[in-house]
Amino acid sequence: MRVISVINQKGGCGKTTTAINLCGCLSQLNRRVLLVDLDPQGHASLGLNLNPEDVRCGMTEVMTQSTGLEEVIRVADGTNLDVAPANITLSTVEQLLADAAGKEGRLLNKIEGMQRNYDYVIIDSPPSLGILTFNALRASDLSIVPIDMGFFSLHGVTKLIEIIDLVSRHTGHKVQLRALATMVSLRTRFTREVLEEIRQHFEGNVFRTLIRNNVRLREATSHGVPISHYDRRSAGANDYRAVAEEVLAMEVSA
Amino acid sequence: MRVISVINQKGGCGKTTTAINLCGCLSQLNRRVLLVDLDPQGHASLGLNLNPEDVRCGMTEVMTQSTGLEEVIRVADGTNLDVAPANITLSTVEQLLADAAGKEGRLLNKIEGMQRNYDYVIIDSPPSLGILTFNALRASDLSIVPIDMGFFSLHGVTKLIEIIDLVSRHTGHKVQLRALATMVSLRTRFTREVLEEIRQHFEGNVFRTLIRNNVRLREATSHGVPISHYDRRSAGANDYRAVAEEVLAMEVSA
Ligand SMILES: Nc1ncnc2c1ncn2[C@@H]1O[C@H](COP(=O)(O)OP(=O)(O)OP(=O)(O)O)[C@@H](O)[C@H]1O
Ligand SMILES: Nc1ncnc2c1ncn2[C@@H]1O[C@H](COP(=O)(O)OP(=O)(O)OP(=O)(O)O)[C@@H](O)[C@H]1O
Ligand SMILES: [Mg+2]
Ligand SMILES: [Mg+2]
Repeated sequence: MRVISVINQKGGCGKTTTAINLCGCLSQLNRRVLLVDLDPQGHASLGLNLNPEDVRCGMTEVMTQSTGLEEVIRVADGTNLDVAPANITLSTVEQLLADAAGKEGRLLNKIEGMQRNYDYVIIDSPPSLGILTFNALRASDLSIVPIDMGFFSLHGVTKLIEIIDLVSRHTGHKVQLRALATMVSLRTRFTREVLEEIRQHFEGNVFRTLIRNNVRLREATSHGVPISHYDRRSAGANDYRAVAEEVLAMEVSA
Repeated sequence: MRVISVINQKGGCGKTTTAINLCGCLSQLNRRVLLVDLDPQGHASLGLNLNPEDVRCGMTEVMTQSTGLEEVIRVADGTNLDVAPANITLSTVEQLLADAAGKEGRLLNKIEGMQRNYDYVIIDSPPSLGILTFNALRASDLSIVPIDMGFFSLHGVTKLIEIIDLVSRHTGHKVQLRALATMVSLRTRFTREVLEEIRQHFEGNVFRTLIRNNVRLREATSHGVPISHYDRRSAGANDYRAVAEEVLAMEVSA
Protein backbone atom coordinates (compact mmCIF):
# COMPACT_ATOMS: atom_id res chain seq x y z
CA MET A 1 0.00 0.00 0.00
CA ARG A 2 1.52 3.32 -1.04
CA VAL A 3 0.55 6.51 0.72
CA ILE A 4 0.84 9.73 -1.29
CA SER A 5 0.18 13.19 0.12
CA VAL A 6 -0.49 16.29 -1.98
CA ILE A 7 1.26 19.19 -0.27
CA ASN A 8 1.81 22.91 -0.78
CA GLN A 9 1.11 25.72 1.69
CA LYS A 10 0.39 28.05 -1.27
CA GLY A 11 -3.32 28.54 -1.86
CA GLY A 12 -4.93 27.49 -5.10
CA CYS A 13 -1.98 25.77 -6.76
CA GLY A 14 -3.94 22.62 -7.69
CA LYS A 15 -3.66 20.32 -4.65
CA THR A 16 -7.31 19.24 -4.56
CA THR A 17 -7.56 18.98 -8.35
CA THR A 18 -4.45 16.75 -8.29
CA ALA A 19 -5.70 14.60 -5.37
CA ILE A 20 -9.12 14.01 -6.95
CA ASN A 21 -7.85 13.31 -10.44
CA LEU A 22 -4.92 11.13 -9.45
CA CYS A 23 -7.46 9.01 -7.53
CA GLY A 24 -9.81 8.91 -10.50
CA CYS A 25 -7.10 7.88 -12.94
CA LEU A 26 -5.52 5.26 -10.63
CA SER A 27 -8.98 3.80 -10.05
CA GLN A 28 -9.57 3.58 -13.83
CA LEU A 29 -6.24 1.72 -14.01
CA ASN A 30 -7.79 -0.86 -11.63
CA ARG A 31 -6.07 0.16 -8.44
CA ARG A 32 -8.04 0.26 -5.15
CA VAL A 33 -7.82 3.87 -4.02
CA LEU A 34 -8.75 5.78 -0.88
CA LEU A 35 -8.82 9.59 -0.84
CA VAL A 36 -8.26 11.11 2.61
CA ASP A 37 -9.53 14.67 2.81
CA LEU A 38 -7.45 16.50 5.40
CA ASP A 39 -8.59 20.03 4.52
CA PRO A 40 -11.21 21.69 6.77
CA GLN A 41 -12.66 23.30 3.63
CA GLY A 42 -13.48 19.76 2.44
CA HIS A 43 -12.92 20.54 -1.24
CA ALA A 44 -11.77 17.05 -2.20
CA SER A 45 -14.97 15.68 -0.64
CA LEU A 46 -17.01 18.39 -2.36
CA GLY A 47 -15.36 17.72 -5.74
CA LEU A 48 -16.48 14.09 -5.44
CA ASN A 49 -20.08 15.06 -4.64
CA LEU A 50 -19.79 14.55 -0.86
CA ASN A 51 -20.99 17.72 0.83
CA PRO A 52 -18.85 18.52 3.91
CA GLU A 53 -21.99 19.86 5.61
CA ASP A 54 -23.48 16.34 5.52
CA VAL A 55 -20.40 14.82 7.15
CA ARG A 56 -21.40 13.87 10.72
CA CYS A 57 -18.46 11.59 11.40
CA GLY A 58 -15.31 12.20 9.35
CA MET A 59 -11.61 12.97 9.51
CA THR A 60 -12.05 15.18 12.60
CA GLU A 61 -13.18 12.16 14.63
CA VAL A 62 -10.41 10.00 13.11
CA MET A 63 -7.77 12.59 14.05
CA THR A 64 -9.00 13.35 17.57
CA GLN A 65 -10.80 10.23 18.81
CA SER A 66 -10.54 6.46 18.62
CA THR A 67 -12.61 6.38 15.40
CA GLY A 68 -11.05 4.16 12.73
CA LEU A 69 -10.72 5.21 9.09
CA GLU A 70 -13.08 2.43 7.97
CA GLU A 71 -15.87 3.92 10.09
CA VAL A 72 -15.93 7.16 8.09
CA ILE A 73 -15.22 5.94 4.56
CA ARG A 74 -17.88 6.60 1.94
CA VAL A 75 -18.08 5.69 -1.72
CA ALA A 76 -18.06 8.58 -4.18
CA ASP A 77 -21.02 7.78 -6.41
CA GLY A 78 -20.41 7.41 -10.10
CA THR A 79 -16.90 6.15 -9.39
CA ASN A 80 -15.57 3.28 -7.28
CA LEU A 81 -13.47 5.64 -5.21
CA ASP A 82 -13.49 5.50 -1.45
CA VAL A 83 -13.34 8.82 0.39
CA ALA A 84 -12.64 9.65 4.04
CA PRO A 85 -14.36 13.05 4.05
CA ALA A 86 -13.70 16.26 5.98
CA ASN A 87 -15.75 19.16 7.26
CA ILE A 88 -15.01 22.52 8.87
CA THR A 89 -14.65 21.02 12.38
CA LEU A 90 -11.24 19.79 11.18
CA SER A 91 -9.97 23.35 11.77
CA THR A 92 -10.22 22.70 15.52
CA VAL A 93 -7.74 19.81 15.34
CA GLU A 94 -4.86 22.25 15.82
CA GLN A 95 -6.08 23.23 19.30
CA LEU A 96 -7.45 19.78 20.21
CA LEU A 97 -4.09 18.13 19.54
CA ALA A 98 -2.02 21.06 20.84
CA ASP A 99 -0.55 19.26 23.85
CA ALA A 100 -0.93 15.70 22.69
CA ALA A 101 2.18 13.56 22.46
CA GLY A 102 2.97 12.13 19.02
CA LYS A 103 0.42 14.42 17.45
CA GLU A 104 2.12 14.39 14.03
CA GLY A 105 1.70 10.62 13.81
CA ARG A 106 -2.08 10.34 14.32
CA LEU A 107 -2.93 9.82 10.68
CA LEU A 108 -0.07 7.36 10.18
CA ASN A 109 -1.35 5.25 13.08
CA LYS A 110 -4.89 5.25 11.72
CA ILE A 111 -3.71 4.30 8.21
CA GLU A 112 -1.52 1.50 9.58
CA GLY A 113 -4.41 0.37 11.77
CA MET A 114 -6.74 -0.12 8.80
CA GLN A 115 -7.95 -3.66 8.10
CA ARG A 116 -8.91 -2.78 4.55
CA ASN A 117 -6.17 -2.96 1.99
CA TYR A 118 -5.84 -0.28 -0.62
CA ASP A 119 -3.22 -0.02 -3.34
CA TYR A 120 -3.06 3.76 -2.89
CA VAL A 121 -4.06 6.22 -0.19
CA ILE A 122 -4.02 9.82 -1.47
CA ILE A 123 -4.14 12.64 1.08
CA ASP A 124 -5.34 16.16 0.21
CA SER A 125 -4.03 18.88 2.55
CA PRO A 126 -4.88 22.53 3.33
CA PRO A 127 -2.94 25.69 2.31
CA SER A 128 -1.00 25.95 5.57
CA LEU A 129 2.02 24.37 7.30
CA GLY A 130 0.29 23.19 10.47
CA ILE A 131 -0.51 19.96 12.27
CA LEU A 132 -2.76 18.65 9.45
CA THR A 133 -0.05 19.02 6.81
CA PHE A 134 2.55 17.51 9.18
CA ASN A 135 0.30 14.50 9.68
CA ALA A 136 -0.07 14.13 5.91
CA LEU A 137 3.73 14.26 5.47
CA ARG A 138 4.42 11.86 8.35
CA ALA A 139 2.01 9.33 6.91
CA SER A 140 3.32 9.34 3.32
CA ASP A 141 5.95 7.53 1.28
CA LEU A 142 5.67 10.15 -1.46
CA SER A 143 4.64 13.81 -1.35
CA ILE A 144 3.50 15.40 -4.58
CA VAL A 145 4.02 19.16 -4.58
CA PRO A 146 1.77 20.88 -7.17
CA ILE A 147 3.26 24.21 -8.19
CA ASP A 148 1.40 26.78 -10.27
CA MET A 149 3.32 29.09 -12.57
CA GLY A 150 3.46 32.06 -10.21
CA PHE A 151 6.12 33.77 -8.11
CA PHE A 152 4.48 33.10 -4.70
CA SER A 153 4.14 29.40 -5.37
CA LEU A 154 7.82 29.13 -6.27
CA HIS A 155 8.92 31.19 -3.27
CA GLY A 156 6.99 29.02 -0.83
CA VAL A 157 8.57 25.87 -2.19
CA THR A 158 12.00 26.73 -0.74
CA LYS A 159 10.41 27.05 2.71
CA LEU A 160 8.47 23.81 2.22
CA ILE A 161 11.58 21.82 1.29
CA GLU A 162 13.47 23.18 4.35
CA ILE A 163 10.64 22.17 6.66
CA ILE A 164 10.33 18.70 5.15
CA ASP A 165 14.10 18.21 5.61
CA LEU A 166 13.81 19.38 9.22
CA VAL A 167 10.92 17.00 9.91
CA SER A 168 12.69 14.04 8.29
CA ARG A 169 15.88 14.63 10.31
CA HIS A 170 13.75 15.01 13.45
CA THR A 171 11.62 11.89 12.93
CA GLY A 172 13.97 9.76 10.86
CA HIS A 173 11.11 9.46 8.37
CA LYS A 174 12.34 10.15 4.84
CA VAL A 175 9.50 11.19 2.55
CA GLN A 176 10.14 11.26 -1.20
CA LEU A 177 9.26 14.56 -2.89
CA ARG A 178 8.18 15.18 -6.44
CA ALA A 179 7.03 18.46 -7.96
CA LEU A 180 4.12 18.67 -10.39
CA ALA A 181 3.80 21.77 -12.57
CA THR A 182 0.15 22.82 -12.73
CA MET A 183 -2.03 25.28 -14.65
CA VAL A 184 0.69 25.50 -17.26
CA SER A 185 0.18 27.51 -20.41
CA LEU A 186 3.39 26.98 -22.31
CA ARG A 187 3.16 29.97 -24.55
CA THR A 188 4.77 32.45 -22.17
CA ARG A 189 8.48 32.84 -21.49
CA PHE A 190 7.69 33.51 -17.82
CA THR A 191 6.23 29.99 -17.55
CA ARG A 192 9.38 28.47 -19.03
CA GLU A 193 11.49 30.39 -16.49
CA VAL A 194 9.34 29.14 -13.59
CA LEU A 195 9.58 25.55 -14.89
CA GLU A 196 13.34 25.85 -15.06
CA GLU A 197 13.51 27.10 -11.46
CA ILE A 198 11.30 24.23 -10.26
CA ARG A 199 13.63 21.71 -11.89
CA GLN A 200 16.61 23.29 -10.12
CA HIS A 201 14.91 23.46 -6.68
CA PHE A 202 13.83 19.82 -6.89
CA GLU A 203 17.06 18.59 -8.51
CA GLY A 204 15.11 16.85 -11.23
CA ASN A 205 12.51 15.29 -8.89
CA VAL A 206 9.77 16.67 -11.09
CA PHE A 207 7.01 14.85 -12.94
CA ARG A 208 7.72 14.82 -16.69
CA THR A 209 4.02 15.49 -17.24
CA LEU A 210 2.90 19.12 -17.07
CA ILE A 211 -0.75 19.74 -16.14
CA ARG A 212 -2.03 22.17 -18.74
CA ASN A 213 -4.60 24.85 -18.10
CA ASN A 214 -7.90 23.17 -19.07
CA VAL A 215 -11.37 24.46 -18.27
CA ARG A 216 -12.74 20.87 -18.30
CA LEU A 217 -10.91 20.33 -14.97
CA ARG A 218 -12.97 23.11 -13.42
CA GLU A 219 -16.19 21.82 -14.96
CA ALA A 220 -15.53 18.33 -13.62
CA THR A 221 -15.41 19.53 -10.00
CA SER A 222 -18.69 21.39 -10.45
CA HIS A 223 -20.19 18.06 -11.57
CA GLY A 224 -18.71 16.22 -8.57
CA VAL A 225 -16.68 13.70 -10.56
CA PRO A 226 -13.00 13.23 -11.45
CA ILE A 227 -11.91 14.33 -14.93
CA SER A 228 -11.40 10.67 -15.88
CA HIS A 229 -15.15 10.14 -15.46
CA TYR A 230 -16.24 13.54 -16.81
CA ASP A 231 -14.35 13.83 -20.08
CA ARG A 232 -11.72 11.15 -20.60
CA ARG A 233 -10.57 12.65 -23.90
CA SER A 234 -9.85 16.11 -22.51
CA ALA A 235 -6.35 17.52 -22.09
CA GLY A 236 -6.95 17.44 -18.31
CA ALA A 237 -7.76 13.71 -18.36
CA ASN A 238 -4.77 12.93 -20.58
CA ASP A 239 -2.43 14.87 -18.34
CA TYR A 240 -3.61 13.29 -15.09
CA ARG A 241 -3.60 9.84 -16.69
CA ALA A 242 0.05 10.44 -17.60
CA VAL A 243 0.78 11.45 -13.99
CA ALA A 244 -0.92 8.25 -12.76
CA GLU A 245 1.27 6.22 -15.17
CA GLU A 246 4.39 7.94 -13.77
CA VAL A 247 3.22 7.13 -10.23
CA LEU A 248 2.70 3.46 -11.17
CA ALA A 249 6.16 3.37 -12.73
CA MET A 250 7.57 4.51 -9.36
CA GLU A 251 6.21 1.27 -7.80
CA VAL A 252 8.70 -0.75 -9.76
CA SER A 253 11.72 1.26 -8.71
CA ALA A 254 10.60 1.74 -5.08
CA MET B 1 -9.96 57.45 5.60
CA ARG B 2 -11.50 54.36 3.99
CA VAL B 3 -10.49 50.90 5.10
CA ILE B 4 -10.84 48.12 2.54
CA SER B 5 -10.16 44.45 3.24
CA VAL B 6 -9.57 41.81 0.58
CA ILE B 7 -11.26 38.62 1.76
CA ASN B 8 -11.85 35.06 0.59
CA GLN B 9 -11.06 31.84 2.46
CA LYS B 10 -10.44 30.10 -0.89
CA GLY B 11 -6.75 29.77 -1.68
CA GLY B 12 -5.26 31.40 -4.73
CA CYS B 13 -8.25 33.40 -5.94
CA GLY B 14 -6.33 36.66 -6.33
CA LYS B 15 -6.50 38.35 -2.90
CA THR B 16 -2.85 39.41 -2.73
CA THR B 17 -2.73 40.39 -6.41
CA THR B 18 -5.81 42.56 -5.83
CA ALA B 19 -4.47 44.12 -2.61
CA ILE B 20 -1.10 45.01 -4.16
CA ASN B 21 -2.48 46.35 -7.41
CA LEU B 22 -5.37 48.29 -5.94
CA CYS B 23 -2.76 50.02 -3.74
CA GLY B 24 -0.50 50.69 -6.72
CA CYS B 25 -3.30 52.15 -8.83
CA LEU B 26 -4.79 54.27 -6.01
CA SER B 27 -1.31 55.61 -5.30
CA GLN B 28 -0.83 56.54 -8.97
CA LEU B 29 -4.15 58.39 -8.70
CA ASN B 30 -2.51 60.48 -5.93
CA ARG B 31 -4.13 58.88 -2.92
CA ARG B 32 -2.05 58.17 0.21
CA VAL B 33 -2.26 54.41 0.65
CA LEU B 34 -1.25 51.94 3.37
CA LEU B 35 -1.17 48.21 2.68
CA VAL B 36 -1.64 46.07 5.80
CA ASP B 37 -0.36 42.52 5.28
CA LEU B 38 -2.37 40.22 7.56
CA ASP B 39 -1.27 36.93 5.99
CA PRO B 40 1.42 34.89 7.82
CA GLN B 41 2.76 33.91 4.39
CA GLY B 42 3.55 37.61 3.84
CA HIS B 43 2.88 37.53 0.10
CA ALA B 44 1.68 41.13 -0.16
CA SER B 45 4.94 42.20 1.53
CA LEU B 46 6.93 39.87 -0.75
CA GLY B 47 5.17 41.16 -3.88
CA LEU B 48 6.30 44.67 -2.94
CA ASN B 49 9.92 43.58 -2.46
CA LEU B 50 9.75 43.36 1.38
CA ASN B 51 11.01 39.92 2.39
CA PRO B 52 8.97 38.57 5.33
CA GLU B 53 12.16 36.94 6.65
CA ASP B 54 13.66 40.42 7.18
CA VAL B 55 10.64 41.60 9.16
CA ARG B 56 11.76 41.85 12.81
CA CYS B 57 8.85 43.95 14.01
CA GLY B 58 5.64 43.75 11.99
CA MET B 59 1.93 42.94 12.12
CA THR B 60 2.47 40.19 14.73
CA GLU B 61 3.69 42.78 17.24
CA VAL B 62 0.88 45.17 16.25
CA MET B 63 -1.75 42.46 16.78
CA THR B 64 -0.39 41.05 20.05
CA GLN B 65 1.47 43.89 21.80
CA SER B 66 1.21 47.63 22.31
CA THR B 67 3.16 48.32 19.10
CA GLY B 68 1.52 50.98 16.94
CA LEU B 69 1.07 50.63 13.19
CA GLU B 70 3.40 53.58 12.52
CA GLU B 71 6.26 51.72 14.23
CA VAL B 72 6.23 48.92 11.65
CA ILE B 73 5.40 50.79 8.45
CA ARG B 74 7.99 50.63 5.66
CA VAL B 75 8.07 52.22 2.23
CA ALA B 76 7.95 49.84 -0.73
CA ASP B 77 10.84 51.05 -2.87
CA GLY B 78 10.10 52.08 -6.41
CA THR B 79 6.63 53.21 -5.36
CA ASN B 80 5.38 55.61 -2.70
CA LEU B 81 3.35 52.92 -1.04
CA ASP B 82 3.48 52.34 2.69
CA VAL B 83 3.37 48.74 3.87
CA ALA B 84 2.80 47.25 7.33
CA PRO B 85 4.51 43.90 6.66
CA ALA B 86 3.90 40.40 7.96
CA ASN B 87 5.97 37.30 8.62
CA ILE B 88 5.29 33.68 9.59
CA THR B 89 5.04 34.50 13.33
CA LEU B 90 1.60 35.93 12.49
CA SER B 91 0.34 32.32 12.44
CA THR B 92 0.72 32.25 16.24
CA VAL B 93 -1.76 35.11 16.67
CA GLU B 94 -4.62 32.61 16.79
CA GLN B 95 -3.29 31.01 19.98
CA LEU B 96 -1.88 34.23 21.46
CA LEU B 97 -5.25 35.98 21.24
CA ALA B 98 -7.30 32.85 22.04
CA ASP B 99 -8.64 34.05 25.37
CA ALA B 100 -8.29 37.77 24.89
CA ALA B 101 -11.40 39.91 25.18
CA GLY B 102 -12.30 41.94 22.11
CA LYS B 103 -9.82 40.00 20.03
CA GLU B 104 -11.62 40.67 16.73
CA GLY B 105 -11.20 44.41 17.23
CA ARG B 106 -7.42 44.60 17.65
CA LEU B 107 -6.68 45.81 14.14
CA LEU B 108 -9.56 48.30 14.19
CA ASN B 109 -8.17 49.84 17.40
CA LYS B 110 -4.68 50.11 15.95
CA ILE B 111 -5.96 51.69 12.72
CA GLU B 112 -8.10 54.17 14.66
CA GLY B 113 -5.14 54.88 16.93
CA MET B 114 -2.90 55.93 14.03
CA GLN B 115 -1.72 59.54 13.96
CA ARG B 116 -0.89 59.35 10.27
CA ASN B 117 -3.70 60.01 7.88
CA TYR B 118 -4.11 57.82 4.83
CA ASP B 119 -6.83 58.08 2.21
CA TYR B 120 -6.98 54.30 1.95
CA VAL B 121 -5.90 51.38 4.12
CA ILE B 122 -6.00 48.09 2.18
CA ILE B 123 -5.81 44.83 4.16
CA ASP B 124 -4.65 41.54 2.59
CA SER B 125 -5.88 38.43 4.43
CA PRO B 126 -5.03 34.69 4.49
CA PRO B 127 -7.00 31.77 2.96
CA SER B 128 -8.84 30.90 6.18
CA LEU B 129 -11.79 32.13 8.26
CA GLY B 130 -9.97 32.68 11.54
CA ILE B 131 -9.07 35.52 13.87
CA LEU B 132 -6.93 37.35 11.30
CA THR B 133 -9.73 37.48 8.71
CA PHE B 134 -12.23 38.50 11.39
CA ASN B 135 -9.96 41.38 12.38
CA ALA B 136 -9.72 42.46 8.74
CA LEU B 137 -13.52 42.39 8.41
CA ARG B 138 -14.11 44.20 11.73
CA ALA B 139 -11.74 46.97 10.70
CA SER B 140 -13.17 47.63 7.21
CA ASP B 141 -15.85 49.78 5.63
CA LEU B 142 -15.69 47.73 2.45
CA SER B 143 -14.67 44.11 1.84
CA ILE B 144 -13.63 43.16 -1.67
CA VAL B 145 -14.16 39.46 -2.35
CA PRO B 146 -12.01 38.28 -5.29
CA ILE B 147 -13.55 35.17 -6.87
CA ASP B 148 -11.76 33.04 -9.46
CA MET B 149 -13.76 31.20 -12.09
CA GLY B 150 -13.83 27.85 -10.32
CA PHE B 151 -16.42 25.76 -8.47
CA PHE B 152 -14.67 25.79 -5.07
CA SER B 153 -14.35 29.56 -5.05
CA LEU B 154 -18.04 29.97 -5.75
CA HIS B 155 -19.06 27.39 -3.16
CA GLY B 156 -17.04 29.06 -0.43
CA VAL B 157 -18.64 32.41 -1.12
CA THR B 158 -22.03 31.28 0.25
CA LYS B 159 -20.33 30.32 3.52
CA LEU B 160 -18.40 33.61 3.60
CA ILE B 161 -21.53 35.72 3.16
CA GLU B 162 -23.32 33.81 5.95
CA ILE B 163 -20.41 34.38 8.32
CA ILE B 164 -20.15 38.07 7.49
CA ASP B 165 -23.89 38.44 8.14
CA LEU B 166 -23.49 36.63 11.46
CA VAL B 167 -20.58 38.84 12.50
CA SER B 168 -22.39 42.05 11.53
CA ARG B 169 -25.51 41.09 13.50
CA HIS B 170 -23.28 40.13 16.47
CA THR B 171 -21.16 43.29 16.45
CA GLY B 172 -23.57 45.77 14.90
CA HIS B 173 -20.79 46.54 12.39
CA LYS B 174 -22.14 46.52 8.85
CA VAL B 175 -19.38 45.94 6.30
CA GLN B 176 -20.15 46.56 2.63
CA LEU B 177 -19.34 43.64 0.33
CA ARG B 178 -18.38 43.72 -3.31
CA ALA B 179 -17.28 40.77 -5.44
CA LEU B 180 -14.46 41.04 -7.96
CA ALA B 181 -14.22 38.40 -10.71
CA THR B 182 -10.57 37.40 -11.17
CA MET B 183 -8.47 35.35 -13.60
CA VAL B 184 -11.28 35.61 -16.11
CA SER B 185 -10.89 34.22 -19.59
CA LEU B 186 -14.16 35.12 -21.23
CA ARG B 187 -14.01 32.59 -23.99
CA THR B 188 -15.56 29.70 -22.09
CA ARG B 189 -19.25 29.14 -21.36
CA PHE B 190 -18.31 27.83 -17.90
CA THR B 191 -16.84 31.25 -17.05
CA ARG B 192 -20.03 33.00 -18.09
CA GLU B 193 -22.05 30.63 -15.90
CA VAL B 194 -19.81 31.33 -12.90
CA LEU B 195 -20.08 35.10 -13.48
CA GLU B 196 -23.85 34.82 -13.58
CA GLU B 197 -23.90 32.92 -10.27
CA ILE B 198 -21.65 35.52 -8.65
CA ARG B 199 -24.01 38.29 -9.68
CA GLN B 200 -26.92 36.39 -8.15
CA HIS B 201 -25.13 35.61 -4.85
CA PHE B 202 -24.04 39.22 -4.42
CA GLU B 203 -27.31 40.72 -5.68
CA GLY B 204 -25.45 42.94 -8.09
CA ASN B 205 -22.76 44.05 -5.59
CA VAL B 206 -20.11 43.12 -8.09
CA PHE B 207 -17.41 45.26 -9.66
CA ARG B 208 -18.24 45.98 -13.31
CA THR B 209 -14.57 45.44 -14.10
CA LEU B 210 -13.47 41.84 -14.67
CA ILE B 211 -9.79 41.07 -13.98
CA ARG B 212 -8.61 39.18 -17.02
CA ASN B 213 -6.02 36.44 -16.98
CA ASN B 214 -2.75 38.28 -17.72
CA VAL B 215 0.75 36.87 -17.29
CA ARG B 216 2.13 40.40 -16.70
CA LEU B 217 0.40 40.30 -13.28
CA ARG B 218 2.50 37.28 -12.34
CA GLU B 219 5.68 38.85 -13.73
CA ALA B 220 5.08 42.03 -11.73
CA THR B 221 5.07 40.18 -8.40
CA SER B 222 8.33 38.43 -9.30
CA HIS B 223 9.80 41.92 -9.82
CA GLY B 224 8.43 43.16 -6.48
CA VAL B 225 6.35 46.01 -7.90
CA PRO B 226 2.63 46.62 -8.55
CA ILE B 227 1.43 46.19 -12.15
CA SER B 228 0.90 49.97 -12.37
CA HIS B 229 4.66 50.41 -11.99
CA TYR B 230 5.69 47.34 -13.99
CA ASP B 231 3.69 47.66 -17.18
CA ARG B 232 1.06 50.37 -17.13
CA ARG B 233 -0.21 49.51 -20.61
CA SER B 234 -0.90 45.85 -19.86
CA ALA B 235 -4.38 44.39 -19.58
CA GLY B 236 -3.65 43.76 -15.87
CA ALA B 237 -2.83 47.43 -15.26
CA ASN B 238 -5.88 48.61 -17.19
CA ASP B 239 -8.17 46.27 -15.28
CA TYR B 240 -6.87 47.22 -11.83
CA ARG B 241 -6.92 50.90 -12.75
CA ALA B 242 -10.60 50.48 -13.64
CA VAL B 243 -11.21 48.81 -10.26
CA ALA B 244 -9.46 51.73 -8.52
CA GLU B 245 -11.72 54.15 -10.41
CA GLU B 246 -14.80 52.21 -9.27
CA VAL B 247 -13.51 52.34 -5.68
CA LEU B 248 -13.00 56.11 -5.93
CA ALA B 249 -16.51 56.49 -7.33
CA MET B 250 -17.81 54.75 -4.19
CA GLU B 251 -16.38 57.62 -2.09
CA VAL B 252 -18.91 59.98 -3.55
CA SER B 253 -21.91 57.79 -2.79
CA ALA B 254 -20.68 56.66 0.65
N1 LIG C 1 -4.99 22.60 -14.73
C1 LIG C 1 -6.04 23.35 -14.43
N2 LIG C 1 -6.74 23.99 -15.39
C2 LIG C 1 -7.81 24.77 -15.09
N3 LIG C 1 -8.26 24.99 -13.85
C3 LIG C 1 -7.61 24.38 -12.84
C4 LIG C 1 -6.48 23.53 -13.06
N4 LIG C 1 -6.06 23.05 -11.85
C5 LIG C 1 -6.87 23.58 -10.93
N5 LIG C 1 -7.81 24.38 -11.52
C6 LIG C 1 -8.85 25.17 -10.82
O1 LIG C 1 -8.17 26.16 -10.06
C7 LIG C 1 -8.79 26.31 -8.77
C8 LIG C 1 -7.75 26.01 -7.67
O2 LIG C 1 -7.40 24.64 -7.74
P1 LIG C 1 -7.46 23.72 -6.43
O3 LIG C 1 -8.66 24.05 -5.60
O4 LIG C 1 -7.28 22.31 -6.87
O5 LIG C 1 -6.14 24.21 -5.68
P2 LIG C 1 -5.76 23.94 -4.16
O6 LIG C 1 -4.26 24.03 -4.09
O7 LIG C 1 -6.36 22.67 -3.67
O8 LIG C 1 -6.42 25.17 -3.39
P3 LIG C 1 -6.53 25.38 -1.80
O9 LIG C 1 -5.18 25.90 -1.40
O10 LIG C 1 -7.63 26.38 -1.63
O11 LIG C 1 -6.84 24.04 -1.18
C9 LIG C 1 -9.98 25.37 -8.76
O12 LIG C 1 -11.17 26.08 -9.11
C10 LIG C 1 -9.66 24.34 -9.83
O13 LIG C 1 -10.83 23.80 -10.45
N1 LIG D 1 -5.52 38.00 -13.27
C1 LIG D 1 -4.46 37.20 -13.14
N2 LIG D 1 -3.80 36.76 -14.24
C2 LIG D 1 -2.72 35.94 -14.13
N3 LIG D 1 -2.23 35.49 -12.97
C3 LIG D 1 -2.84 35.91 -11.83
C4 LIG D 1 -3.97 36.79 -11.85
N4 LIG D 1 -4.35 37.04 -10.56
C5 LIG D 1 -3.51 36.34 -9.78
N5 LIG D 1 -2.59 35.66 -10.54
C6 LIG D 1 -1.54 34.76 -10.05
O1 LIG D 1 -2.20 33.63 -9.47
C7 LIG D 1 -1.51 33.25 -8.26
C8 LIG D 1 -2.51 33.34 -7.08
O2 LIG D 1 -2.87 34.69 -6.87
P1 LIG D 1 -2.77 35.35 -5.41
O3 LIG D 1 -1.55 34.88 -4.71
O4 LIG D 1 -2.96 36.82 -5.58
O5 LIG D 1 -4.07 34.71 -4.72
P2 LIG D 1 -4.40 34.71 -3.17
O6 LIG D 1 -5.88 34.60 -3.07
O7 LIG D 1 -3.77 35.86 -2.47
O8 LIG D 1 -3.72 33.35 -2.68
P3 LIG D 1 -3.56 32.85 -1.15
O9 LIG D 1 -4.89 32.25 -0.80
O10 LIG D 1 -2.44 31.82 -1.22
O11 LIG D 1 -3.23 34.04 -0.31
C9 LIG D 1 -0.33 34.19 -8.10
O12 LIG D 1 0.83 33.55 -8.62
C10 LIG D 1 -0.69 35.39 -8.97
O13 LIG D 1 0.46 36.03 -9.50
MG1 LIG E 1 -7.58 22.35 -1.99
MG1 LIG F 1 -2.50 35.87 -0.82
